[in-house]
Amino acid sequence: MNVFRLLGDLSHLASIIILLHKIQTTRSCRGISFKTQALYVAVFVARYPDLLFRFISFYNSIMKLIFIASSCYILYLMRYRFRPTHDPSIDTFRVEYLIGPCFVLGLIFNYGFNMTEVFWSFSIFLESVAILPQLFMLQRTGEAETITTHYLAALGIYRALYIPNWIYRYFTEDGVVDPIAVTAGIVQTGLYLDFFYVYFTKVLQGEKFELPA
Amino acid sequence: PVKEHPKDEL
Repeated sequence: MNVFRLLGDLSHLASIIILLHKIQTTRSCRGISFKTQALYVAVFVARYPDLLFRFISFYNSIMKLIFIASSCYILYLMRYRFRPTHDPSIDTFRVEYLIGPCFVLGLIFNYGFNMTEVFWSFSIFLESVAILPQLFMLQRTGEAETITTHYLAALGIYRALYIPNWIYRYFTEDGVVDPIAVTAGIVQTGLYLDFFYVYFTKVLQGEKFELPA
Repeated sequence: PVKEHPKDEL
């Protein structure tokens, strides 16, 4: 565990808290892509079955449980509690175009051809693109509530911080590197660059998040 | 607990 990794995980945790806070206080899931949230449930469920048969650390298990539970809870809030506030007509990204190719990539690139490993790889690839329905929705509406942009920024920063974490681990742990996670992680961070640009130049200067027409 | 492999990052 190094400082980048810890801050990354805390940023991930913060993003979940911000999202829950947004839904609860505005009593609305407006501006949030149900499809992206559903993909995160798929990501965590595919990646963390090792909870059942392998103990890594208390920290590791607790975080995994929090991610699975909170992502399911968010889906529940969107699907049942605040269903009328979600507009499916703007959440139109075709997720099958993400799930299919990610599964094929998981079959090709993995660390062992068995269920656990293929699903692990699949989850890594899927996580890297899971934000696309959300960004697509943002693109369509051209604007976002400030709190929603804080959520997205925390989520993007989480992945961005994993990159210095890998560099740090590479140099301090004798060349340790995970090519699948690193490749997917760089792609995932790259997807946020446009968003980060607007977030840091506008939202953090006190302006509303608006995309140029 | 075993040392965390890069694969076991969250």
